[in-house]
Amino acid sequence: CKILKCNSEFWSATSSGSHAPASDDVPEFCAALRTYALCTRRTARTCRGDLAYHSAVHGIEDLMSQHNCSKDGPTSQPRVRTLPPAGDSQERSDSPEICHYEKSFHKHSAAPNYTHCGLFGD
Amino acid sequence: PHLRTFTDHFQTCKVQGAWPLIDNNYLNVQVTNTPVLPGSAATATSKLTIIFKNFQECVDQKVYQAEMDELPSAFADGSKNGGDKHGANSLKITEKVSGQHVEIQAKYIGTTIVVRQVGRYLTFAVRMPEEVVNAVEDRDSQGLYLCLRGCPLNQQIDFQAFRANAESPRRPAAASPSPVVPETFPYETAVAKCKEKLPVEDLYYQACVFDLLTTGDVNFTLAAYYALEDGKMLHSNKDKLHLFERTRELPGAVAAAA
Repeated sequence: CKILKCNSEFWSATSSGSHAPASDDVPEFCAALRTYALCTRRTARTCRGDLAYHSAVHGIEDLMSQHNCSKDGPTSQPRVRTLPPAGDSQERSDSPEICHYEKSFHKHSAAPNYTHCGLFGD
Repeated sequence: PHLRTFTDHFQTCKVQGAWPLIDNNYLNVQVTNTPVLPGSAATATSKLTIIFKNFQECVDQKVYQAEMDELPSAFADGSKNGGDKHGANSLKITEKVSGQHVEIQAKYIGTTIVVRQVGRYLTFAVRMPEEVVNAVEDRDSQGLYLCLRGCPLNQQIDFQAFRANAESPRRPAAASPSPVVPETFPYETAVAKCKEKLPVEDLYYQACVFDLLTTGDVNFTLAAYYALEDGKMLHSNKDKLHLFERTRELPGAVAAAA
């Protein structure tokens, strides 16, 4: 499943990920979303059971709808991204959104249901 | 040990040896339970292994392992986060009390795990999204998984039969897999000790009494207390925190009614 590659390319192309673009940047953002959608379609078969893949697909649909992006149109080329230096112990502000469950998996839907399990004593 | 499952079932189990607690696409947790006294069916957790599986651009595979008298505040490779990937800090270990209380935050799967050492033994608690709990490749081929399916029937200890036995020591023991009650801890003392820490007579309180009667080790009072405290922090529905045993007619009452 190559959803990781799709996510990275989208992040590289937009820098800001799924944050709302300025109105001037909407065409570019739509192009990045179309590229992202194309990438997910290419990996759909192998990602069939992948939670992150399905989240990405739903996220793309929502963002395209929010920004009135047409499904057909120009696509974008990914930009080279500079990673922060290794050994940075602080929370990286540009940590991929996919690494924050509540932000990435449920941005556009109801809050997730949490469960609890415990084991103790004898 | 006592198990509270993802579906809020409360069981007291033998499950001696190594058993899987959690097993899904993201996480694998295994516990090892050993008898608390020679010949006793009651066991407690002496070892805990947690494997966080490699996940996208967030975390490398990480293994956490705790044993009796060794509750590390780092993964087995000495690191405290998810490795070298871009989102590595979405997995973090925090030491709350040295050698006694560790919390692991796995933000990339919305999961929090609490591991404690209370007395000699370990306790485990987790908060996990349902979506993650159910993320398995092939549910049919999945083995026993205690947090989801509970303990097998032949591994469960009949709590109520044990208590009835303890309350009336002169009555012949019921034909159940209850452990033998050692004569070191009077029932009234166990009740008083547990009431101090657990004023609500719920299943955590009952578990506490059971543990004191089976071991005579007062540390188990704290184990039940902290299990409830962890439940307070990790359970999403505070109304369901306290669990109570279902009423059951005693054989004597049935006979009298007849």
